[in-house]
Amino acid sequence: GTRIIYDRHFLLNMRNSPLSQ
Amino acid sequence: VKCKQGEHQLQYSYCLWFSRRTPGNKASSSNYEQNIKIMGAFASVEQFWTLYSHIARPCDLTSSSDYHLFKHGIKPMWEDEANKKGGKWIVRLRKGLASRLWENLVLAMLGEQFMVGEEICGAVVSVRFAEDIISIWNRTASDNAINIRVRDTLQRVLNLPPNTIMEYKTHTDSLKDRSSF
Repeated sequence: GTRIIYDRHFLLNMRNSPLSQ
Repeated sequence: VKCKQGEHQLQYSYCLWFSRRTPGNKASSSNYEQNIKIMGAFASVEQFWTLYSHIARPCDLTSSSDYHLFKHGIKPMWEDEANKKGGKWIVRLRKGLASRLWENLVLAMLGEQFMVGEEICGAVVSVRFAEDIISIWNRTASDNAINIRVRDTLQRVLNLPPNTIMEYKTHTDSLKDRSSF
């Protein structure tokens, strides 16, 4: 099946998302 | 643990465990289970960062501490059903590198960068007196093709120099000599 793949830059950017606080 | 609306779901949900061993005490299954505790669980990118931002970095931990980040349902123990036929790649690091490389490894695992199907079980960072150790655990120690792919991905995501020594140790061997490394 499909896998949910995230690259490092995307994950690092998500750190600053309001939902990540 | 569930992914909430608006969050970015991960392929797997994970548990973060923490352990600290009294230096000098030989590892045994019973005191290992007593000394390990769950720090949190997450199913989305956002939940991961919320947890990660609230815990100490490896470089701020005292010696003989470990973080174990494992897929939900897999205990960070050699004897667990998912681990018992598996093994791990071990990379020894000089002091000062562990926090950055641990973060790189965790992001690669959560983002499914290893491309080995269900093989990855979890990752561990071990803070010790003279060095730190990073390892990644997989299910099937006997599958050479998988192991090579895990090793090459580890080398790439940690950006290790080509001459870095990487050791593979099966959990059967760890159980035999009661030693992780």
